[in-house]
Amino acid sequence: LDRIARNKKAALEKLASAQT
Amino acid sequence: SKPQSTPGTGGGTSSNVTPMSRPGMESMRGSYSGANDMANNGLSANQNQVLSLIRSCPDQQGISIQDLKLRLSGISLGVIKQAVEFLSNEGHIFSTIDEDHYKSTDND
Repeated sequence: LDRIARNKKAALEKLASAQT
Repeated sequence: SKPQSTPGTGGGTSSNVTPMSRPGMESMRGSYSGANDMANNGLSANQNQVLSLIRSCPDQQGISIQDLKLRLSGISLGVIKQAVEFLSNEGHIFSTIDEDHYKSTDND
């Protein structure tokens, strides 16, 4: 499902920026 | 840059800590009183439970809020939703097929 992949990507980016 | 020696009342070096706490442990985040569950990124115990449950779910569509509530019977639905929202904002989890299903980003 496209939505899952997109949400996951967005979440990963959020996580990466939150962990700096 | 303050020297360790405190002019104590004969109490030794550990002037800041209460007798209950263990001076040997590294204080990770000073102001929090020792909660063992708070190993992860400053999450609360509830948030950690929710996160680890979501992590433990192997399904591609993730775990539903209903399932979370069933497994965390001691936690109210509102609290679970709050934790989910927080974790989602932080990027730890994300919604999959709908807003009721969540999966974790770091499932190792």
